[in-house]
Formats: sequence, structure tokens, C-alpha cells
Amino acid sequence: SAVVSDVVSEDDPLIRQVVSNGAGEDSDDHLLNAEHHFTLFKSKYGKTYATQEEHDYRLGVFKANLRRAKRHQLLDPTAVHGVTKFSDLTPSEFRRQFLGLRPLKLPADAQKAPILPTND
Amino acid sequence: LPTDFDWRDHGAVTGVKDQGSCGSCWSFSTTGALEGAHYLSTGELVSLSEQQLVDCDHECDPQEYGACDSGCNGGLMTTAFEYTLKAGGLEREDDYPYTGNDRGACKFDKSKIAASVSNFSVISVNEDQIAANLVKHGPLAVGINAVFMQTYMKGVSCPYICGRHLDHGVLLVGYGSAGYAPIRFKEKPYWIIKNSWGENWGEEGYYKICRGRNVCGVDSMVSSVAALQTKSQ
Repeated sequence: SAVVSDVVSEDDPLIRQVVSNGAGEDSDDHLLNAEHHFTLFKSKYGKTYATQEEHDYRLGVFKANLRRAKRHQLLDPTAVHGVTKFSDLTPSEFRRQFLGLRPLKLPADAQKAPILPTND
Repeated sequence: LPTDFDWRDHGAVTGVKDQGSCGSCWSFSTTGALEGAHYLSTGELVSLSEQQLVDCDHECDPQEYGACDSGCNGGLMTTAFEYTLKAGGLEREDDYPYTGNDRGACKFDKSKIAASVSNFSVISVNEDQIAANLVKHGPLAVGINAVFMQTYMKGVSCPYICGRHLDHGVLLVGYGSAGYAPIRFKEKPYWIIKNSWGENWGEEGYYKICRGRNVCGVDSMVSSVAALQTKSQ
């Protein structure tokens, strides 16, 4: 299967790119190395887990994040996505622990910045 | 407007900080903007206290019941500017250091104020205006959708699809004109974002995201602050 996306906006409308959705042929190969990558990850970021159950759970999360990083790489090819210090966290744990912006409901009396000249 | 601009080259940005496992990104975005504004008004770069905001800022949005700045549970930069304006200012990082939790009582000491807000405002969703305000007033507090940031390592992030629901507060410190070439080797511009997840994340703590189409909502919640012209003690 494939995902077809409009790659570019109005300034370059002629090109469309077709990318794999990441569930394809080489995902198994990727996961074969997951345990090795997890060992490197634990060493690099000094991660330890209290029990074997916790360790095994985190390894599962790590594998899921490898697949996620691969999907992100396909959707965001100009950046490099991969293992980060957050690779043993589920998306909801990541949101709960490391994000924290309240939704903005702009007050009616908020002072708007004056428009600045941008020519030259 | 210059084609490339980076407040790090002009001495207005402190080192990358680390919020730890605490949803206090909003406080780091707030201090980063005020650190830059204070530098512009005094010529002095001072690292300011996020912990003061985490412990003491419980400012609420007057238009939404229960929407208040709440330590590790989240907050908003504009209400944090409002708190800072009312409190008189922020202490130095050294005087009120970051602990990474919100279990302590407020220990704000007014005699130790290092930087004060004179005014703050929100900037329209217009990339030229954002760039102009950045260059004129210093680093800007911005909200972003952080979904791609969990796996980001380096490069210019320019996802084809990214939600515009804002969930993370960061600091816009500059922009570049030609950072990446997605197709046809056509160079594209990008924003330079200071994050608060330590130097061992992203490009030494920084994130680059493409300009031009409000990617991940980066243009939609931008605020600027001005500092009073007072030297810290």
C-alpha cells in the first residue's frame, strides 16, 4: 500500500510524491535489530528499569517507536527521525511528561502587536 | 528584513535548559522570551527562573473558567507574562533554581527581581510579521504541535501532514533562508526553535522547522514581550 501526498504547496504544484506507509517489506528487518538498538539506547541515555517486566514492556514500546520513527521519516524526509531520549515512552506518556501547553483561547482584550513594515 | 537571522549570534539567548519530566515547557518559553527582551533593553543576558513560574504563577484566563497556569500540569506563555507583569518580575535562575517538580511552595523574593515585563502582545498569523517582530523585539514565545518532535534527531522538519493542535511551548530565536532542498534542489526557508529538553535532544537542543505554511501550527500562537530597562541586581 502507499500513501500519496501533495508534497509541495502552491509554489510548486506539479510534483507529487508517492511513499510507502512503512508497514511493508523491510519492517521485519528493522525490528530484528531492535534489541541491539535498545541496548545502545539504554547505555547512551543511562536508562535502567526496576523489574524484568518493566524492561520487557519498555522494549515493546521502543519497538513501536522505531516503527513510528520510520513513519515520521517517510512523512518528513528533510529531517532525520530515529532513536531519541524519548524512545521508551508511549505517545501519551510523552505528552503527559514533556509537553504542557494549555489550549489558547485568545482573550478579546489581548493586545495585538502593531503591524511592522517588512519592505527592505 | 535580513534573509537570515539568529539571535544566538547576537548574544540574546541563554544555554539550552532541560525541563525534565514536568509539563513546564510554557515556563521555559516565557523565560526565554523575557531573557531576550531584557538583553535588548539592558545589554545584559540573564538566565531567569522557570521555577518561580512553576511554583508561583497560577494566573487564569479570565475568559475560560479553570484555565490556569499550573506548574507541571501545563500553562500558557501569555498568562505567564501577565503573572510576571503583576508580580513585578522574575528572579535569576541562580536565585530560584529549577527543581523539575511543582510540589514546593512559592518562594518568590521581590527584592531579587532580575527582569521585569513592561508590555506583551500577540502577533498575527503572518510569517513576515513574525519575522519582523523577531528581529525588532527579540526571541518570541511560540506554541507548536510536537508530534514529530518525539522522534526528531536533526535537519529541517517539514512534514507533509502535521496537526495544528498546539501542545508545546518553545522559543523562536531565528530563521534561515536556505536550509533544505525537498525536491528539485530548491532551497526552502526555515525557523530556528530553542527547545527545553536538554542539549542531548535534536540539534544540540534546537529544532528547525520549515517556514511558509504554518507547519505544525508554529505560526498560530506567537507572542512578544518587552522588558523594563532595569539592570538586575
